[in-house]
Amino acid sequence: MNIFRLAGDMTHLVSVLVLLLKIHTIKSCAGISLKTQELYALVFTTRYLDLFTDYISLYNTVMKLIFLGSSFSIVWYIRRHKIVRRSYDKDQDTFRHYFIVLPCLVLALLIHHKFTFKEVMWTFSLYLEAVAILPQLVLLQRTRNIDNLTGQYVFLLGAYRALYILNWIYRHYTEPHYVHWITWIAGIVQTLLYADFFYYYFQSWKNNVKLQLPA
Amino acid sequence: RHYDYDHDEL
Repeated sequence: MNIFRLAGDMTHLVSVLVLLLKIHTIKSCAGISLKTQELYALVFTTRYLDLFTDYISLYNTVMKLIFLGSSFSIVWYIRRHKIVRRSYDKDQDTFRHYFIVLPCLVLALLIHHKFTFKEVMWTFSLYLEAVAILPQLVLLQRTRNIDNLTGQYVFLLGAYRALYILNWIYRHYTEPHYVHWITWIAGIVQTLLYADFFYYYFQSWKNNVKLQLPA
Repeated sequence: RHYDYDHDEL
């Protein structure tokens, strides 16, 4: 565990908890894409299948349980909570799941390290995580006016990815056989998706104006 | 090379 990895995990954790807390306290999910949240729930479910078979560390197990629990709680709030679900803007959040899920599944079946159920599911989760933010980015682009919390949520998620890249560079130099190109390529693609958002986020922060994305 | 990634990342 290095400082980049820990900072990345903490940023990821804070992003998810900020979102859950926001939904819980203001009883609104305005600006949040249910599609992205469902994809994340699927990402964690397929990635953490090893929760039942392998033990890595207490830290690892606890974090996995938090990510699983929080992602399913968010989906539950948006779909089932009687007040929260009213604020969900279904008409704007139109991205199709299968449009993302199917290509990732096909890719995972074709490109993986080992052809076992667990390994293919793990690889699928990496590909899926790389693009799961797309419905959220499309929603931000459409609504244009982004409230602070949604902006911070997306910013924290992007920061988490950037920190993971630093972690891989660090591990590559400190651990002799640390070469995981599937993880790296998926991670770099994922981080690049945030580049555009980051640009406007920093602009708005620098000029001290409300974050708006161009149409 | 033997593949031995232990999936220690989240």
